Amino acid sequence: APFQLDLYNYFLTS
Amino acid sequence: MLEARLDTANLFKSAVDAIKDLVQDCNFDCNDSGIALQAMDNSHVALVSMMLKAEAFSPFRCDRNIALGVNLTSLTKVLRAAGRDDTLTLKAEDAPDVLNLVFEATAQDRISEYDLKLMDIDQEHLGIPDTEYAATISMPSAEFKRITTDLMAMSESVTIEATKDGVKFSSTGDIGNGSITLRQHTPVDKPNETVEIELSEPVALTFSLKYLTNFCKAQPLSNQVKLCLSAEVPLMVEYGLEGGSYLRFYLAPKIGD
Repeated sequence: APFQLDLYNYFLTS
Repeated sequence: MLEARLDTANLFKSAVDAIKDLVQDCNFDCNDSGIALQAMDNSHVALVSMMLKAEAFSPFRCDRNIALGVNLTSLTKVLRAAGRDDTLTLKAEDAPDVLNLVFEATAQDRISEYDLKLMDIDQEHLGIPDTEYAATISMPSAEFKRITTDLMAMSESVTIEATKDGVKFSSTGDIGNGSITLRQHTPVDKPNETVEIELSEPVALTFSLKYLTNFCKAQPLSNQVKLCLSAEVPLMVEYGLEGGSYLRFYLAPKIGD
């Protein structure tokens, strides 16, 4: 099933 | 201290209304450049980023950094008491317990004043990177709202595909499928109806319609909305306000199959 990117991790690491 | 006055409460009412179902408690960070807010929904799927620049207010005064920890449900209750055309003044001390809101209906000589209790909110400030998006679509905000509402009847998600031919919104669900395609469109006499597609490479991403319809509550803020997409990065939906102020939403794409 498709999963949704975790925005918290995305913005924390970028 | 903070003192910020808006000519019409409309802007603040609509902005809060657009975010209150996504985030509950958040800090309004005030400094001499304006009032900013950044908050993520509990499921880490959407992020709200709002900037109301000092120029949006007249007058605007804020000598030092003040964080106003606000429960948006409570703020909404207070803002309901403001007429759309009332002037709205926000006031707070340097280390405030309350946010003072004054609504003035100059035509009626009516002044209402509320103090909203503030709370301590420990919030991590996340860095939002400057992104070169593969596709930037500007379109009427009412059209975007219509598309998300119409496709919501078909499915819980939508695929947004930007190519040189246009932008296609498509959904597949139990009862069938549907799509809407918009092509670049720049009517000289009706700039609000402009559809503009800036493309460096074709891109297709899938998103939850529940969140997108939620973002569309910001529609009264701006005639146009901007969608910025790149492969495997969050979608940015921007409602631009006068003078460089904005309300932006970031939404995580659905990845894989």
